[in-house]
Amino acid sequence: HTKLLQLLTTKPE
Amino acid sequence: HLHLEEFISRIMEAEPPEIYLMEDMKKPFTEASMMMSLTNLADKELVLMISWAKKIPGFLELSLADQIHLLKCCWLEILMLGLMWRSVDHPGKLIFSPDFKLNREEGQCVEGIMEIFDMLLAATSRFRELKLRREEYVCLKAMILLNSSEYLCTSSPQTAEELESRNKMLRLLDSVIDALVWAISKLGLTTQQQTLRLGHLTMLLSHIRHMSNKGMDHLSTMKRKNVVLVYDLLLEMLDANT
Repeated sequence: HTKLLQLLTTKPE
Repeated sequence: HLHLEEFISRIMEAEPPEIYLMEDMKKPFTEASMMMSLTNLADKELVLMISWAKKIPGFLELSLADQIHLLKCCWLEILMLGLMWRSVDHPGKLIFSPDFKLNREEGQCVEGIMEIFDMLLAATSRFRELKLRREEYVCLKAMILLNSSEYLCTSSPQTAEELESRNKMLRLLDSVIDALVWAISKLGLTTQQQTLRLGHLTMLLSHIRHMSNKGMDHLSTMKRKNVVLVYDLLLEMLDANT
């Protein structure tokens, strides 16, 4: 998993 | 299908917070130290940019592949427009962050960067002449996000999902253009002046694309020559363009 993908798919806090 | 006023207030609220570099600046800069500060800041800003994009109404409804593609295309343009916005009231200076401000001469220590600084300063003066408003700025930034030329002009969607995402993206672009037109209409200008302003503002986007291309070449040269270590998210975003 790339960092961009990871940041895009994490739910906003 | 939000009302324009609500759409614009949502993209205003999506604006990232002010960011600090938080480094002990040792002046005079060397080529390596300046490139390290610039890339460290870019890496921090990229994380905030992704959160920003996610808050643009409709962005998360695009396919994940499109979200990735759009961000990889436009990230340096977005960083540059943000830099210009922060610098607009500071003629002759580039306000990378409140604790990292440079003038053009300071660009001398990095090979090839002064040319880019000069372009950024010139485009910033143009925004100053036009008295760019915050509402217009946020619309332009969202337009950059959605204006990937590869996407709009060269790829033809193959699957139903791709087609659906592309249509959503075009509708989203319509909303942003409507929002910009609406923001301009609030300025008390004649209809002709409004049309001219829309033209002038959107024409600046091609200069921003040009500067981004120059900046991307510059950064990949700096990386290739091992002047600076590019890592993590910034590396991923740079690699997508080289």
